[in-house]
Amino acid sequence: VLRSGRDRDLILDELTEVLILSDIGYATAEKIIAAVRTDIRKSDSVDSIRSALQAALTGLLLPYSGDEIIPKAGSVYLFVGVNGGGKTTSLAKLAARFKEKGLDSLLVAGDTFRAAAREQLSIWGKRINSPVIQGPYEADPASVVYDAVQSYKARGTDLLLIDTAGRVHTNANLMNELEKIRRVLGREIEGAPHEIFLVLDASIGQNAVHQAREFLKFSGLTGIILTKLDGTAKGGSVVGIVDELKLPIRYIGVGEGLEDIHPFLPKEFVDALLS
Amino acid sequence: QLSDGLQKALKFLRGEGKVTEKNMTEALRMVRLAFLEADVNYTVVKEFEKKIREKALNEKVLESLTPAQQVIKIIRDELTVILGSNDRKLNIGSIPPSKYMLVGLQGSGKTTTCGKLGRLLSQAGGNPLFVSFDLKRPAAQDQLQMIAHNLKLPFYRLSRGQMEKPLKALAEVMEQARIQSQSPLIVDTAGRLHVDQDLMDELLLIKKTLVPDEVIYVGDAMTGQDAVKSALAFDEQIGLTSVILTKLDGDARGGAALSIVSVTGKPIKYVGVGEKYDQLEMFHPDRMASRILG
Ligand SMILES: Nc1nc2c(ncn2[C@@H]2O[C@H](COP(=O)(O)OP(=O)(O)OP(=O)(O)O)[C@@H](O)[C@H]2O)c(=O)[nH]1
Ligand SMILES: Nc1nc2c(ncn2[C@@H]2O[C@H](COP(=O)(O)OP(=O)(O)OP(=O)(O)O)[C@@H](O)[C@H]2O)c(=O)[nH]1
Ligand SMILES: [Mg+2]
Ligand SMILES: [Mg+2]
Repeated sequence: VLRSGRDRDLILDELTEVLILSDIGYATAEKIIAAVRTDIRKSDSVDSIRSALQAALTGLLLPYSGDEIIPKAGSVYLFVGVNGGGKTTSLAKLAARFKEKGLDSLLVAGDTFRAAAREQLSIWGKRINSPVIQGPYEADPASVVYDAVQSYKARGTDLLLIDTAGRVHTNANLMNELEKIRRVLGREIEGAPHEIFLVLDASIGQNAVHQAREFLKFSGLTGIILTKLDGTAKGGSVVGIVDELKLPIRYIGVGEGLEDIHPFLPKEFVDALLS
Repeated sequence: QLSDGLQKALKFLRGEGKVTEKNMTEALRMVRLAFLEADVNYTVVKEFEKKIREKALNEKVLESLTPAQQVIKIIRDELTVILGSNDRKLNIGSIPPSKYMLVGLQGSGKTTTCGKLGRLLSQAGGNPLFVSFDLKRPAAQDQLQMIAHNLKLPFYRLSRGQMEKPLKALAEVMEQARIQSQSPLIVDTAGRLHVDQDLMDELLLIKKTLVPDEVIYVGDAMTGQDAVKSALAFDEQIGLTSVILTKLDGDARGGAALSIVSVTGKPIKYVGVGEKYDQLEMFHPDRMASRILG
């Protein structure tokens, strides 16, 4: 039991530090702690203050979380994000996961630029027994996507999962390239792409929010896949993204294997963040 | 050009007229926020703040006509000193071939950076040989091989048998490089988590066999608070000699640079500023300082 308001302030300062160290960002941390401060009573113990913080964080994420959305046949998923975040691996993981649910996927090697990008997706495709469509090296990705859509329609595969090249959101040409891919998809298939996942590395700091804003503008986004949570990074930068952009976190990546993807669970995420 | 947080601190100090211990504390609190916004690790920020405070509360600053300006200058100078180092070229070692090993977390840019280094050193008159000891990532060998091919530089492809006995293979690669005067030998390794003890042990075995002239930590410039944990773990368990920070062509402020150098004491020698193989630049501490402050 805390003996004074000063004790309480010390606890709240320590908790602010925990939030900052998890990459939640100073402004968001202050906002959340301020909310907790109004919630707690004089008699509250350290544990109950911590629970109040847990509730505040979970409460922030809950409206944008829900049961996993299993795609209907005919769905097109697009994977976007900055370099090295885990797009290609996450796409393969999801293809494997949907396969277990009885949905087969056609994979598209939309990264026509990086060395061995097509080969990397090809190997994953073989491992999960899913066909991979690729184009020539340095082909216009939108044209590879266009061809893939024709093949998808012809084959009648359940799902179309499209990998794209990593890119920094400050490169206007590359961001326009993504917008073009989205337009091609929308023109060729009604409502496509049905999901546009921003694949984000959990160790990224405040720049994650900038990335989310830009990708939302150019390619559109329907959700986030937060990767590499098997490391020591807490992924707190997504809290700011959810708060500001109202984007749901759909999956988390917890390793390099096909089974290392799980639907996002706010309570578990917050527990890990505060641990 | 200073970040909003620092502009605020400057404006505040100017408004106070005289600098006192009390308003310096308030100004430093604003500086702290600015540094956190730039993704500098919280512990590193506090350490840095202590140093600034000592310097800013001395006679010359307190009596200065422009104390706010003085404080910003102290911050910029201290930042540049920490980031800076005269040790900017890669170690060559005394017995050829020079050997470089690139390590770091998944996706940080190691394989691409191998290519960039090979190109740079080849242009400087070297005769590099690339080899990849990433036996895990799909198409890892293909990736480095394609990069080498694009750069018209030699690549040592491990056979299936060699992949089963990697340390023996490494000795064979080193022997070839020695006999054929291929220097530097640039060794790519698989990305790994510093908390994966088996993989960290494996990395240490590679290092012990290679006896590299540089163990280069390749870190992503957009890393947040975790930059300290991973870099420190790699330094403590493997031993690093230098750092290359990648993806500075984005708009991440790059506070990870200060975090990594502060906790490991190892110099950042180069920065990656794009995906192409010529997009590697020498590290400039003053430019990095401006970026973190901006
Ligand atoms: N530990 C861990 N590693 C991961 C996870 N997801 C991806 N990786 C690794 O991160 C590295 C990069 O993954 P990729 O799938 O190639 O990333 P990408 O976004 O497609 O990269 P680019 O196409 O080059 O932009 C690989 O070594 C993956 O194995 C994860 O959840 N945990
Ligand atoms: N924008 C930008 N992208 C970079 C830079 N350096 C590397 N990349 C990209 O980052 C992604 C990952 O690069 P890799 O070289 O595969 O990274 P890695 O560390 O070898 O990855 P793993 O082996 O899976 O751990 C690729 O898309 C690269 O093109 C850089 O300086 N700027
Ligand atoms: Mg990829
Ligand atoms: Mg690699």
